[in-house]
Amino acid sequence: SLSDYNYELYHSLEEIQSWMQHLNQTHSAFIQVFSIGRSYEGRPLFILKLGRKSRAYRRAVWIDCGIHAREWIGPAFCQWFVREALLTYKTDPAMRKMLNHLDFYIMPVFNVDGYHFSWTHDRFWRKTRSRNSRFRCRGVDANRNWKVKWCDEGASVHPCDDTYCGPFPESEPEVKAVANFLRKHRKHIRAYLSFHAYAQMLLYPYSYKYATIPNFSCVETAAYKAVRALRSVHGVRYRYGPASQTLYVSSGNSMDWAYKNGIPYAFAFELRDTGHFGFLLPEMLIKPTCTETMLAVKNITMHLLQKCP
Amino acid sequence: HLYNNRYAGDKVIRLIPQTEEEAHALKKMYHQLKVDLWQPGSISYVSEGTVTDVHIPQNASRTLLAFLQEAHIQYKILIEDLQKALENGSSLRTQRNRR
Repeated sequence: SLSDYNYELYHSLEEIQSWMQHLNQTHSAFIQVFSIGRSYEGRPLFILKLGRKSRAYRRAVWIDCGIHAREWIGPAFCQWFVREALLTYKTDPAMRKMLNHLDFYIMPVFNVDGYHFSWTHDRFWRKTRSRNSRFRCRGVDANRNWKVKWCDEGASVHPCDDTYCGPFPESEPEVKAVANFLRKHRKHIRAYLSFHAYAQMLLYPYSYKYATIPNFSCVETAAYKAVRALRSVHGVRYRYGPASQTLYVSSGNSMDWAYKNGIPYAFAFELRDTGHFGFLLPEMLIKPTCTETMLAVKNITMHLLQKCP
Repeated sequence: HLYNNRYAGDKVIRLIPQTEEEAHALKKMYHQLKVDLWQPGSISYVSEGTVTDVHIPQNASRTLLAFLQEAHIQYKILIEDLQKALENGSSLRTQRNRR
């Protein structure tokens, strides 16, 4: 049951996949789990579709966590989001509206090979685990492998670097699988949310250049409201703005690709903290981090549902 | 110990280069020591005023700290011992399961 699974612990890939399958069986009125492909090492890439089952055409929101393997708070939040959605559907009018009117496609662990490797070998691994025939180094930065100004500023051509862009765009099967899914469903996916750590920021396009997006007004307002709501929970401050200015310029990332490919509202969260623990955010901070982030995501979703074209 | 105690003695250090010369020197040192950069995402981003957090193995930390002191580059040790931080942040049950 939902109450048996401990959402305030970090879970291995196997545990997360078992949890997904369990929900698929026990909450079939709201959840459907399916695979969109296989990772480099052959692991299934599971997506969890969340929403009140309906045959009517509905808009959708895509959420992915764990593009970078060592950012464990991301997958923890993806699981938390699902739990909260199911627990509060009956009692929270906003959640009820969200699940009645939208489908959420949630990928709790994007980089399954890297995540597994960070559990078993190297806690601070970032990239995928693909092999390179010419170099001894493995892996590609899955957030530099998308076809949007690919391998330009902020990405590396060297396979041993942590921001290696890959031999070509969408070389990583994980990136390819998600890109194919988003292309196929782009007409009804209205928002793209990607969860990373750490910096305490809410970012929107562009990341690859210094420029203002055409729908800046709605996006900026949504971001402002989201960080204000987030701060109201525990007083934690998040910065927000275009990624290129707020964080740094990086090319080939998923948020920019999603935006360029017709998803009008694309955001990337950099969750807690700002360096005291860094990637080693203690398990006792999972609950406050996820609680405040939940409010931010609900805010963004409701704003986009009600206020944005 | 988790991960066969491989992170024992490793540190995470925060540096903010105050000048472009400092940034250039740090970048060179990062390349030489093959540091694990926690932020920013790439050594190429390091410039004057950039907050850089580096994870440095125990055997290289003495070299880096000596360099920083000689170059009068200010730094702050965020995590004194990465293995301890790793184990303190996980519940005993999680650690037992993972072992």
